[in-house]
Amino acid sequence: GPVTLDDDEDEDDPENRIAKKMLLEEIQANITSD
Amino acid sequence: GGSKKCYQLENEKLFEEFLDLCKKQTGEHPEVVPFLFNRRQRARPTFLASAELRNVLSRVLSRAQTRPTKLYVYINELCTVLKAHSIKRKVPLTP
Repeated sequence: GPVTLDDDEDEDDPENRIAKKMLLEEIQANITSD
Repeated sequence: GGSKKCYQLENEKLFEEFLDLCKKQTGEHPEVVPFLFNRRQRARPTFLASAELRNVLSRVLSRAQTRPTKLYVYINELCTVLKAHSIKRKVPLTP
């Protein structure tokens, strides 16, 4: 049968979501501290 | 060639390319690109001209192009590196 590819090309990549959250939090922290 | 190659121009070019990519894909968060730009401004000039930064930039750029769904992972990676080489480093705690 056809092999299911690990093609997780979603906008909802969990690693990306975490990175995005961390980055936006850091940006916020920098805005408030400056 | 010279004994020590200066990567400054190459790094600037790669950085601009990465910023351009970010501009197109972080539209929902317009604060990301200025933040990245600011991070670069604060980095040591010696680091901005280093082979190390060139390696990081070419890596995040090519990965961001092949895996745009992980763009923030690469932005974070670049930010972390730039932060580690920034002129003004915040000291977390002083005894």
